[in-house]
Amino acid sequence: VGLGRTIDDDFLEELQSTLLSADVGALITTKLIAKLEDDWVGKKIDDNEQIINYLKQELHHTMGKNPPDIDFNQKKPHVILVVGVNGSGKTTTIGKLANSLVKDGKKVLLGASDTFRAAAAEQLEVWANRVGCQIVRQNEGAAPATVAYDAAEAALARDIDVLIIDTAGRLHNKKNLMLELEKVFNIINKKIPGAPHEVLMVIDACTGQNALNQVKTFKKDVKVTGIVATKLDGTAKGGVLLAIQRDLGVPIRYIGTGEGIEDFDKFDKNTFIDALFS
Amino acid sequence: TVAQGINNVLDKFKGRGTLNEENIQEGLREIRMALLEADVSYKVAKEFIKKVTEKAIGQEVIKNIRPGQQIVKIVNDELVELMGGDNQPINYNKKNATIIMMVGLQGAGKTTTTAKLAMKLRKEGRKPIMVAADLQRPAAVEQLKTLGRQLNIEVFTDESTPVRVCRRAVKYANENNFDTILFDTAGRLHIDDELMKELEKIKKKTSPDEILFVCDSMVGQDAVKSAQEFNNRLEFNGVILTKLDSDTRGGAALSIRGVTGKPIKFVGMGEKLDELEAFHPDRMTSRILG
Ligand SMILES: Nc1nc2c(ncn2[C@@H]2O[C@H](COP(=O)(O)OP(=O)(O)OP(=O)(O)O)[C@@H](O)[C@H]2O)c(=O)[nH]1
Ligand SMILES: Nc1nc2c(ncn2[C@@H]2O[C@H](COP(=O)(O)OP(=O)(O)OP(=O)(O)O)[C@@H](O)[C@H]2O)c(=O)[nH]1
Ligand SMILES: [Mg+2]
Ligand SMILES: [Mg+2]
Repeated sequence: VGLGRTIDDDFLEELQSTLLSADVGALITTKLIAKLEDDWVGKKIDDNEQIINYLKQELHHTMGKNPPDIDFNQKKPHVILVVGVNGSGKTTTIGKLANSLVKDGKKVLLGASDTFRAAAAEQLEVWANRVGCQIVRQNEGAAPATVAYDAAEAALARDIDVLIIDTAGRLHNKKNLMLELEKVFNIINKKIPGAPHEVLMVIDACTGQNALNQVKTFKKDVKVTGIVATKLDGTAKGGVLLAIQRDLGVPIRYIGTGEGIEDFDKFDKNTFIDALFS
Repeated sequence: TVAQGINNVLDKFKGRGTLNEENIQEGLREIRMALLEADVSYKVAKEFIKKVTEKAIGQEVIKNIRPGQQIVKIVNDELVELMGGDNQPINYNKKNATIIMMVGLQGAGKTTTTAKLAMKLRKEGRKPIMVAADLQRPAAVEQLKTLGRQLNIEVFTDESTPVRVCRRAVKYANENNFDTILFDTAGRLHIDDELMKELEKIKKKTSPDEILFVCDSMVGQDAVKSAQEFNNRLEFNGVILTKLDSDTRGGAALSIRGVTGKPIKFVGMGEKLDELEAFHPDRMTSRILG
């Protein structure tokens, strides 16, 4: 039987520091600590582990249930549009996703709709060669929507199971670039009714609170259906993912854990929450 | 904005008197919240608030100025001073070609910034050559070569190892009268010991005049970890903060400056090659304070 004591201020300070340093955000952290204080006022604890477990349960609960896995079989071709801000890891993620689908026996086609950035199509081509899948591309300067259209047309003609379209990185506050992305979305939708079936937004796990602005805008403009969090092999904990899944209602689907083709996993809520406190 | 928030809070303390710890506390809580929401590191924000408290306490409440405005002014001035020195130029080599080495995490904007910097230096009358030292990322060499073609600036390539590419580039540059050599290195994690050692080796073998840490301005609390480790390993000379054309508050600027003491020399304000600007601490301050 533990003698028990109330939570001490140093420990609360430490918890606050842990959560803030993990990019959970000031507002969520304040609310969590306030709820913790309310729920445990006057109560005795035997060791701090109890509090950590309580918080983990809270976070588990607020992140909600994950929706069922993406079903790549329900439509043919299943079309995935990949979007996000500059340098987040979109092109690399596409290579990894394509690889896992090819290993599952799917016929995959990539669309190099980033016609702006230097050597963007060349970069995607390297991945297509590594994976052993087809790619549709044009020369730099072609309209992104045109490549998307060509890729959609090829997917229909070549009996493709999954079409993944790479787009140029863009900042969500650039209206003209978001309009360009909407054009890509719309042209895919016209060519293949119901498509894109998945709009995956790729987010760098190091991103701070700006990630929420990013997701809000991309969700509004091109109906983001899922998140891929990359570079979780670094020291960043990706705390912003909490608010993204909880407040913005966009499920975290996959994570990137390195630059190699196999460094790709389904998002696991438990692993993520545990890591926030490690 | 932070300024409005603080003014509302401190308007409760109208009238004469001195600013004391008690009446400043609420205002500072507001400021600390704003800094955290702006992605300033938790520790750096804490230290900063301490400094501001010391500066503010005991100050006479200036008549006709609301206490809130006074606090905001102290915060503003303190931030500008902290991030100060807005004209920190590149350390040019007086005898030989100036060697500039670009380093940083994956996707920060090193390759693009290398080209931007080369373009800027050429405008200043220099003769730069860019070095494709990223032999790892798919089509990285191709990316730099494409940018070189767009700018009509030569790109040195070699198929060996990043260290050898850099050494051979220096030899080539000196034999061909280039006065500025820019190494574009592969993005890497600060915790990847082998790749960090590779950067240390490039530094040891080529003695760069300037090592620039290229960092994405949208980064959160992790900024201090990566910046600190890159600085511990390489003792970089300065920072280039990229993607400031986003709507990020950019608190990383304060964090990085706070933990490394190194100056921010340039900021990336877009994807185009002419979108590299000098760093202005007053502009950064009003941005962080939102
Ligand atoms: N360590 C690590 N690096 C990654 C991960 N995912 C991508 N990267 C690296 O991040 C950098 C940027 O990746 P890209 O795939 O080019 O990113 P992007 O979003 O397509 O970039 P833009 O098209 O320019 O907007 C590359 O160096 C990748 O190798 C990851 O999970 N971990
Ligand atoms: N909006 C904006 N985009 C930028 C800026 N600087 C770079 N970028 C973009 O960010 C993305 C990544 O840039 P890169 O130059 O490939 O980054 P990197 O650090 O060389 O990436 P790795 O070599 O993979 O580590 C590209 O899409 C660039 O166009 C900037 O200041 N503003
Ligand atoms: Mg890309
Ligand atoms: Mg690069």
